[in-house]
Amino acid sequence: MLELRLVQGSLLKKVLDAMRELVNDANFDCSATGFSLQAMDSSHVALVALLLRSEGFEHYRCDRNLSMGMNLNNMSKMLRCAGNDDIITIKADDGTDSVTFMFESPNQDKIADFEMKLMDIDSEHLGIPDAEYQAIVRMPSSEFARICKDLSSIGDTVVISVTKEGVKFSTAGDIGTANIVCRQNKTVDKPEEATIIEMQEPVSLTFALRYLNSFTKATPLSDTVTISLSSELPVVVEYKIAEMGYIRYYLAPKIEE
Amino acid sequence: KSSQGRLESFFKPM
Repeated sequence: MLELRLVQGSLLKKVLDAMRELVNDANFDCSATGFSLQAMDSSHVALVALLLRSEGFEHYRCDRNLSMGMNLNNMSKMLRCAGNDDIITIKADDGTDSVTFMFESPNQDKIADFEMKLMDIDSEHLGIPDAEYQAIVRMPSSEFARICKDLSSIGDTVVISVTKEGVKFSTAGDIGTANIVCRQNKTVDKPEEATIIEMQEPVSLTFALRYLNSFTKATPLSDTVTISLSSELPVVVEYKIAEMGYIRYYLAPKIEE
Repeated sequence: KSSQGRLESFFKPM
């Protein structure tokens, strides 16, 4: 028996929007820790890892570990039927092949339930060890989204370089080149507007902009984004989900031949 | 010239 009640139902809609461009089908894993997911895109270049901790739910009952295979577009179709202020409850019984999403309006005058068929998905979990990163950049998520969008109109790949001067995003294409440098800036009115660079040593890596643009679909989930870089490791782009957990994206770098 | 790396080159399957 599984029953997860999330007062801030719109958060689940945002989480789905943040993943479904990258991944079609995924197994949601439910345990005492929380509601989580790890899935790769079809080309195994990018990976998304989601954790919504059990403490973040108003009610969280998960009698035994359960893995539920869902088509994210179908799930999104159902969640779009929930109002933005609705409370969403996810329910599943042991041994059934469906999941129920229950939507309650804030004043309880409308209650809807949508039952979705589950699917069997062969998921390949990768072990992601904790690593020391050479550079960690924290910046406003809207700024990162703007940079990725702007650069993708010029080129297909971005070189992200961190030095003590700041973080530089560079691209090149048929029509020309572009460089955007963001310097560390802690003197802002609000902490979420700061750009903070923690650098152990300079690092420079190349990534496909198409994937980074997909990651920025998580922008509505968090005011800030953290980009962790190390040579010869996938970049980690993390959006913290307040009170709940995180959505992290891993992207393998382009390798020089 | 550069080629796109894959995640399995960095992380092992569990």
